[in-house]
Amino acid sequence: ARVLAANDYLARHNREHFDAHSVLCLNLISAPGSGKTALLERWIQDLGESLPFSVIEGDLQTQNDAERIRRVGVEAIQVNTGQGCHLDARMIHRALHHLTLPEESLLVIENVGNLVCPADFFLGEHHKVAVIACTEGADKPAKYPGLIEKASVLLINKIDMLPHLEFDVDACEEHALEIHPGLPVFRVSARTGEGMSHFYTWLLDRSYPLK
Amino acid sequence: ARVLAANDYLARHNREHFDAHSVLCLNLISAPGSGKTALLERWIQDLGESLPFSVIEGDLQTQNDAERIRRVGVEAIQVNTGQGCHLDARMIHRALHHLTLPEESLLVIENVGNLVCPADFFLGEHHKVAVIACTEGADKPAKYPGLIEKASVLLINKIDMLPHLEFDVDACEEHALEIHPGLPVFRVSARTGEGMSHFYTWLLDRSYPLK
Ligand SMILES: Nc1nc2c(ncn2[C@@H]2O[C@H](COP(=O)(O)OP(=O)(O)OP(=O)(O)O)[C@@H](O)[C@H]2O)c(=O)[nH]1
Ligand SMILES: Nc1nc2c(ncn2[C@@H]2O[C@H](COP(=O)(O)OP(=O)(O)OP(=O)(O)O)[C@@H](O)[C@H]2O)c(=O)[nH]1
Ligand SMILES: [Mg+2]
Ligand SMILES: [Mg+2]
Ligand SMILES: [Zn+2]
Ligand SMILES: [Zn+2]
Repeated sequence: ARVLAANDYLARHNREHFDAHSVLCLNLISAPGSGKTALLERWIQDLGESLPFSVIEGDLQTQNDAERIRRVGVEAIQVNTGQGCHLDARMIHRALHHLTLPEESLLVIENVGNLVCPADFFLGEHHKVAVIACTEGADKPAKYPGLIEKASVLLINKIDMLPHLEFDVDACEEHALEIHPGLPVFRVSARTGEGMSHFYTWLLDRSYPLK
Repeated sequence: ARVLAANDYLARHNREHFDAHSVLCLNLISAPGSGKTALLERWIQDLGESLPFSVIEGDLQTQNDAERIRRVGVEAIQVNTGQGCHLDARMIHRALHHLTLPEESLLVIENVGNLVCPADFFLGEHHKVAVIACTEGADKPAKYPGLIEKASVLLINKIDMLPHLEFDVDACEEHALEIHPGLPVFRVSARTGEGMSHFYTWLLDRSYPLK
């Protein structure tokens, strides 16, 4: 309880920082390999001209994901947790001091690949974006309800793979809505861009530049 | 440190229980949806006649996986952790008292879907079996080195999907061997059974009935 209280205090501090600069902050959470970085690459490609992005990447080890984001022209800070299974507000606070957050921009924090622990640590974000890939099975919302409850939106990614899978996308969405009625659910593909425009409407409705 | 010490004490107690009854115990660890339960279903189908199985399933919520295992005729106990991101020796100890572990049998513990925390908690098992699916990307060994270091064997699953993916299976294996030289790596498909015979040789070399 004390760990979470200290975390929340710093998270609120982060949030004040975001709100002072009119920065919308998203906390992107999924299992390992669901396509968080691929989604970010696609969002930057499609929206990067009109919406300034900054990215904080979280992983136990490697600089891989931050390098992928820098390659598409966006400033990215890599946080390595060592053995930690989630990002916390202290790590984000430290990373913030190395980022130039433009006014009215979008900050995306890609969390450590893990459907459990990241859902419990507030970082100061405005929204948690949950991602489940079709390749993982339709039972994931029921098995990991904590994230679904706390998420503001669910992306079901890799829908380009549906022809090769026995994945029941309707059942997956129904499981999610049983846990979190009214949760916006978008079926997308980071690879082909399919379905992404509906998510962009959700995103741009909440970003500062368009308010 | 105290949590791990208490856990290790109980894990050694579990291990004494296994060794007293000549039971080989595996701890099956992967990301969510890599195919742990599908692999178990395949192993039971292929080996169940000659090797008695027992299974302990770990998930935050649902009875789904234990029900799948019972459907293929093997005794399975479901442990629900609530919000816990891994199984620990106490949960296994409690489950053991509900299982009839036949002499010279195989006990497989399917851990919570998570590439981080389960690798740190010894349950009393003889071997950790790591699973990475082709659908998750080739960088997983480098990003989650803790599990690769501690695993006795790595299965690269869902190789039937390779024609539809940009997954470099050689690179994935190389990353794993950089972290853990000499680690046995098997490329398999739970769906088609491809490559499984090599894993069965590894498994039966270590199981009691054939010793
Ligand atoms: N077919 C298909 N593959 C995808 C899609 N999105 C991502 N992938 C593939 O999935 C694998 C993992 O993608 P990443 O973007 O690295 O996933 P991630 O969630 O960022 O992974 P971590 O950061 O390690 O947790 C890669 O091989 C991608 O090419 C998609 O929409 N369709
Ligand atoms: N193509 C293909 N799909 C597979 C294979 N193994 C599992 N799957 C699919 O992958 C999804 C997840 O499989 P599960 O067996 O539930 O995976 P799991 O690791 O037990 O999942 P959790 O227990 O939730 O962590 C399901 O939709 C399976 O059909 C395989 O070898 N090939
Ligand atoms: Mg990533
Ligand atoms: Mg399973
Ligand atoms: Zn954890
Ligand atoms: Zn006991």
